[in-house]
Amino acid sequence: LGQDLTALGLNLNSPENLYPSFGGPWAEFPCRPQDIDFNVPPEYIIN
Amino acid sequence: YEDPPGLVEKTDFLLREWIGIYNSQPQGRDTTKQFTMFVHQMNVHGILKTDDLITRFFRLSTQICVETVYRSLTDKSVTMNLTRAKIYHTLDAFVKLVALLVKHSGEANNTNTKVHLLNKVLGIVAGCLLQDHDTRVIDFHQLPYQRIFTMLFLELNSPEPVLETINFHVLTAFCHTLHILRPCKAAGFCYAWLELVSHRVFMGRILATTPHQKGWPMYAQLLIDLFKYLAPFLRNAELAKPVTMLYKGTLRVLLVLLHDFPEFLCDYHYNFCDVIPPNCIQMRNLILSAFPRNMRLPDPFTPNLKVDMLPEISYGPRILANVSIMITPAQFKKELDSYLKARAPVTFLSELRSNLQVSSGPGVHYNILLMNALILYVGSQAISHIRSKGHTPNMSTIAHSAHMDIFQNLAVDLDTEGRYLFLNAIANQLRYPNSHTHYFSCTLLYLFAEANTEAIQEQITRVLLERLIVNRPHPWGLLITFIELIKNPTYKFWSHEFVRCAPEIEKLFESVARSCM
Amino acid sequence: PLGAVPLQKEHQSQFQYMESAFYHMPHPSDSERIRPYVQRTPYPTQTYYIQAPLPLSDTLEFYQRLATETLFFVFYYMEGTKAQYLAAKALKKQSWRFHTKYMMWFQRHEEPKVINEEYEQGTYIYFDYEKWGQRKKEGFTFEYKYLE
Repeated sequence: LGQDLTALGLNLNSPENLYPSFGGPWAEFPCRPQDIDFNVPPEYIIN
Repeated sequence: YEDPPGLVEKTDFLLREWIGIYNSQPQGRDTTKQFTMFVHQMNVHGILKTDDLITRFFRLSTQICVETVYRSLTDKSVTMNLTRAKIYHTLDAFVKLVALLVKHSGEANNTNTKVHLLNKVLGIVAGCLLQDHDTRVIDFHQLPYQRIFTMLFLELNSPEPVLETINFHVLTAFCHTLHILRPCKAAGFCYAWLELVSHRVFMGRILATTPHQKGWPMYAQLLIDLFKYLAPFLRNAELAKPVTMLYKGTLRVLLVLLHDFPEFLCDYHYNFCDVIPPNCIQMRNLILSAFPRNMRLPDPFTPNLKVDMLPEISYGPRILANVSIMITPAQFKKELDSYLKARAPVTFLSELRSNLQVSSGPGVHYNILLMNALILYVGSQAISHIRSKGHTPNMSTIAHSAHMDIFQNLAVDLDTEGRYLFLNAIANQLRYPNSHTHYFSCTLLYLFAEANTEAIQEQITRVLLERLIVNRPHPWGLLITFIELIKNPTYKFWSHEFVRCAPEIEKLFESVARSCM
Repeated sequence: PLGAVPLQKEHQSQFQYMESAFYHMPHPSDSERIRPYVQRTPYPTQTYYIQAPLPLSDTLEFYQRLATETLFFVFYYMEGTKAQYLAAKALKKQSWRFHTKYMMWFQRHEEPKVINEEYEQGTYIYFDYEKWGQRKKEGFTFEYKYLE
């Protein structure tokens, strides 16, 4: 009968696109904000 | 072969030098100044003198990096996290060097030298991968190559003007490389491959930000590569754990595409259904369930839904496959066209089955690609023909025509296997409201009503039912066709013996009917 | 009604490769840039711990509900990411302003005594990331050329 596609860790009802935080084909849930590169102002690159 | 004497040592020295420079910088700092000095060093060592030497330098550097990774992976004295960190530092430095060389090669506005160099490097890394893959066999490890490709892609997709101008070339180069490394060619790289193909930045660039959907055909090709690789394993439902992992990963990617880029799945549904095994019901349903985001689907369970009154029904879907040229051989296509035109010679019908059969390889008796193309071609021609007479397709206008002769002949003349494939080719057109969904829905119901044996009716029911009982999603066109079949007394559905052939089947029909009512 | 199609030799060989790769699947961090502190490295915690990100935890509204200290932690330990960007936005919503020379966040403790084209001067609260705590600074001059 196939898989329960709602249980693959994707929020299929999200009004936003899923791909920007897609964790990859094996990920049980999306990337967290700290996983996603962001073009922050250079002054924020402190380390 | 024949690397000039001392080149390996030079390369090793320079690479280590650069890795030291790169890793002495705070993360994310601009390294252009250090790069300029390093390029001077490369020049002093004569590395940049000829194309051949640059090529050798990249190959040797790749091999040195890969060897370093394999050595680190076998070093059990440190934790895997530390091993990974060490590996990343080595590989990311090499990638940064490549990215800077690509970015700064040739004049700022000379894209050719940059793209040429990028293609060269990607080809070299791909060549090293394939050689490594075939040499090490089960000891092959994807990590160095996946990291190099991923980081190089991310570097070359940084928001910088010089990179924006070559971005489509970069995407094209990566798609070509991934096609060369498709799972059929490097099965040991298949998981990393799907990770690369479905990376959020890669998907975003190819499917969303590249204008005019120019990246879509390349992305479709990569998915076809994936389906072709999975097909033999899925075809026999031999879902060993490694296959299940790749299959579920594929479902996740398709779900993201269904949610974010449904028009992409709409456009390439035909191409995908050509390579997805017929028994992959749910995965195919997922693709067929896609519909344009600006479309509002009427609830298929709406009582007395007048499908032929829906405005969308008069529009044909975009089919990017050139179905007409898929009908071979040319002689067969010629006879087909002349039959469609003149409804003669009748011998065309009697020879139809043999044109569709292939040598009886085990489990493969029909040319599925030809079957699919024939059905869609005849259906499309039928719609145009009906319209040319000022009508619109419906249960009466689709009847008594050369097109319907062909469909009815196939329904009667094919054996169970062939008819299953024939009915599947029709059911694959039952999607969102469009002229094909409507025409093929009518055709399936017409074949049911006009069937001269109950076996045909049973098989039509089976083809619909097996698509309905799997987990969601279900294509809109499939639902409205089945609802019409069980609701409209014209088809006397409930009077057929097969509806009660077993208690659980009877219960199944009743539950499906209840959910449909 | 389609019979089984036996796997051909090449498929069996492919399966062999795939099966060995299955035992060293790609790791999430393999696809991510190196992070100074918070890598994308799942860790097997007790199943009764929250495993998935909280719903809407990637929204500004969520960050605005976080404690200020948490926002500073996110800002300094997750640099270059969407989290840092959201933390900065949330801090600004709470009238914190980033000083690009000291690389610290300042908040007016009271109306500045002096305000002109170049700077403002007064008493501020600032977050000292080295001592990891908020401090008060009197008579501080906040030159606008350092205002992000």
